[in-house]
Amino acid sequence: LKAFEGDKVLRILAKNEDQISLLQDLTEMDQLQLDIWKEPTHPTLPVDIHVPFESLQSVKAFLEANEIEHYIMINDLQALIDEERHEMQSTRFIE
Amino acid sequence: PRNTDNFDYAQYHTLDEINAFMDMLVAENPNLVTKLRIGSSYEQRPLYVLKFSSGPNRPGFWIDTGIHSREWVTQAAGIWFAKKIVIDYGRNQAFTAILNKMDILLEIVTNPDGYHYTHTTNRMWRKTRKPNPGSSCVGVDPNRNWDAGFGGPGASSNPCMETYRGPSAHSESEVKSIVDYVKSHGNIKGFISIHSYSQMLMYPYGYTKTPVPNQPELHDLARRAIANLASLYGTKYTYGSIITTIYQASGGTIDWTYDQGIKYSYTFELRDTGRYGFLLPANQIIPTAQETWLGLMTIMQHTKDNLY
Repeated sequence: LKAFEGDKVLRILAKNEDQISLLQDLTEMDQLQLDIWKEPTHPTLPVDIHVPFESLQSVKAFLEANEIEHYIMINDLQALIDEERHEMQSTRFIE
Repeated sequence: PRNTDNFDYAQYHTLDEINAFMDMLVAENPNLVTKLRIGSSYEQRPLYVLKFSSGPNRPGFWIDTGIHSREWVTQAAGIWFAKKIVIDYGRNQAFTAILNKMDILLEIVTNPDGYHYTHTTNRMWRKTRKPNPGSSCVGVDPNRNWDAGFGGPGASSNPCMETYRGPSAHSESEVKSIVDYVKSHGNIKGFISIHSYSQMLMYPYGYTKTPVPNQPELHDLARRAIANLASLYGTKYTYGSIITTIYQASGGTIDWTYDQGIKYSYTFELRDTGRYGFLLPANQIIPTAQETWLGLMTIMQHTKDNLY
């Protein structure tokens, strides 16, 4: 099982096309192993990126250095998955 | 559950449970529902389509859910749609008129290998599960693998990316099986491919900014569909062509279907807009399916009234 402990999903709000372009560069950095849930397209649409725990510092540093607004949408992805799994198991048990 | 009335539509289900559901639905409604096998996935799982038909030689209206395996609310909504169809046929006048004129073809689990993988190994898996020669990364994005601007911008040539387009158009059996079925059917008039999340209803194109010839009609129909959808819970959708509404994407499903001559080609992005992403709580499955059904009804009715 692949675990996502400590992985976060960031919601990123680009202000302008320049920031969109920076985010597009970010999403192409293979070494960060980012999973792009919502791609950077234009400033009116938010960008959601699932960031592995190991890449968190690099991504946060990139966003802060470029003054790109962001917040944590999902704090611990694994916790949410565990919750979902627990709910499914409980339902099956009840059935 | 021993029958589809006792099936829990408000929970997420495994592939085996969904297959059992389909078998029950067919057994309970032998004169209305048949299960077609249109091919096999890479890992040799059957690709099933439920055909809802009230008479021979009808035009078809296609709906697929779950081409991106982690978008669980879509498969769950597909199950609910299947039950809704058998409940409403003969009871709901508007829907009965639709099914008396067109068959509905519903593929609930379009990417079964990926779906199984999300239940057993990686909840966030999106692509198919075919290995890529020369790479340790697995799978192709089946919504970048269609022969419509294949290989253009908005798809990746890197097998490790989530939007990897694959080595060639229709290289994925999950895609090729639909291609072969659509071509052999020859009379599909509407095609809706359902994704999540973002709350959008989109029509072609994704691979080019050139508007489709039917843009005014498709745009107006999308507007009416999301208005009907929103009438239930007020869920806000945006709409437009893929490239103007979300982003450039080449090799997408509905660009191919439109170019095959299926005018009413749309793609949905269901709830939500970001609180949970692909982990939408199960208690939102039924509301999501209910509101989506209203949008689908608008498009199906328009298709029925404007067969070409």
